[in-house]
Amino acid sequence: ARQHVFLLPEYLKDASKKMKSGLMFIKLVNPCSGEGAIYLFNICLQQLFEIKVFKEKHHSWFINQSVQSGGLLHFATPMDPLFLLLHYLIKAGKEGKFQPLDQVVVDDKFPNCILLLKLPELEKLLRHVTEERVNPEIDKKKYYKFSKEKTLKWLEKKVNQTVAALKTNNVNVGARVQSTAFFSGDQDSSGKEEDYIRYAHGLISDYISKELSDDLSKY
Amino acid sequence: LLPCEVPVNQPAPVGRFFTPAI
Amino acid sequence: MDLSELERDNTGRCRLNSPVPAVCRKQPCALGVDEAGRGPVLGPMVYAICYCPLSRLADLEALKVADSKTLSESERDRLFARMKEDGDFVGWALDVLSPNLISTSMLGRVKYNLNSLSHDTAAGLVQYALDQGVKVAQVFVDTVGMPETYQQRLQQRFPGIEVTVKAKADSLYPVVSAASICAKVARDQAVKNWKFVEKLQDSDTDYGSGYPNDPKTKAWLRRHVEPVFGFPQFVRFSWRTAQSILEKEAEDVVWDDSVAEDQEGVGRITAYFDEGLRSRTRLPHRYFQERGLAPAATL
Repeated sequence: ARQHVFLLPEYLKDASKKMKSGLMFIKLVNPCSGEGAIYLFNICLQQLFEIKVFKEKHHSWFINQSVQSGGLLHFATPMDPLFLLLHYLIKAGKEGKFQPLDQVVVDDKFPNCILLLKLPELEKLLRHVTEERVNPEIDKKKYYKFSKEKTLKWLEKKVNQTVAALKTNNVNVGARVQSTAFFSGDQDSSGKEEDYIRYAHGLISDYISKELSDDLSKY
Repeated sequence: LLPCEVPVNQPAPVGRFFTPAI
Repeated sequence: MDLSELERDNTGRCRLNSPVPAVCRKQPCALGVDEAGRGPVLGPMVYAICYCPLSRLADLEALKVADSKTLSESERDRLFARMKEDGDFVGWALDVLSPNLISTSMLGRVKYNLNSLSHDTAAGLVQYALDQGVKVAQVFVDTVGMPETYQQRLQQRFPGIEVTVKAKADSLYPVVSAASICAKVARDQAVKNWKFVEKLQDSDTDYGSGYPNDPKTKAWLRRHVEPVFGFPQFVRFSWRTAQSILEKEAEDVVWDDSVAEDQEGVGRITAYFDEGLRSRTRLPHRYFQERGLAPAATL
């Protein structure tokens, strides 16, 4: 049987112990490309993780008393589910009307997207990127519509947080280096603010559509 | 993690033949 | 013979030597070089030198160190013991080359073939004797490869010494025959006491003579080939016999330098992506590209 090697945050270990199906690998949309991608969903903590894979040629694993070809190394990193919800809200937003969430987050290519509706504090999250309406007559149900300028404001916050993280983690945002091997610890950390913002915008753009990325760049 | 591709997924007597060196 | 160093780590090489007889530092000596275990696909190859003053060659001959090939293993052991007893005029030194050292030399990225390894080992032992102050006047060596080149190389390396490289030197010169006995005793003992770090299954040591054409040896190799790891390190992986069994029974392992992919080929393929497609399929951000990270599309 195929085996995979994962780097996971330590606290997830007992999540898989507490509930057999505590952790689920699910296929959802990649908000940048629209293609499918694997995510890890933590049912207990209702948390979403993106999975990135380190892939280099001519590698394999010895795992205990077995050998596993490919030598892939998977990383699970917590991801803000709003990037995924945004993908559906923008699609629905094109119709220009307010809709209930369970009519927005539907996807026959990735049916598991409905798991996103179970996330805690969803309404709080949605306030960052949508206008909402409550229809008093019908069962107090909430209706949402994608709001571009709220979203851009939210993304701007993300970019600023990312700039701060790039600085504390000493990520080289200057001229492109051929390989991480050349990263020198003391690279000119005085990297211009402009470079940090451009780099952060590029990173965030890996989680939003091209169109939104261009809007954000102008914004 | 090996610097070579062993193109199989199967049991192997790793403990007998392989001593990881730090 | 104390081969405990080899028993501790049998993946490199180990050198053994007798004390240097005082007379060998005073009088001109003859020195013989020979090896044991050059042909087998199993176990170490041993190079040995034996030296004694020219004036005592008759005594060495009297020890009946006749052509070592005609001696049985027990006769060799007894003779070796005799030589040690008469240690006041006979000196020896050995260099035990493990199968792992032989294999990794021959299969390394920079090829270091068996002849070069042999020549360098022999010359290293002669140098050792000189460094110990032995007054080496003559060196006699059994041929390995082309005698002329070998003779030339050794003569160049040791200009002040009369070098003779000759076929069947071990039956012509007693010092070579004595060296041959030392080498064979060491090899036999190393093989007999071989420690399989791979914890051999059912410690099956029924491998015959170790020579490639010995059916017992071939059967043993086939019994102990492991698809991922090949053989225990007792086996010389660089031997044709071992390689042909690996090609049949073991997995093809690919190293990054073993597939010298043609770089321009890669360029050519991307040339087929029309510009639009490439710009549309947005590449991951450089943060991820520089770290070899990509979204996992499947598990």
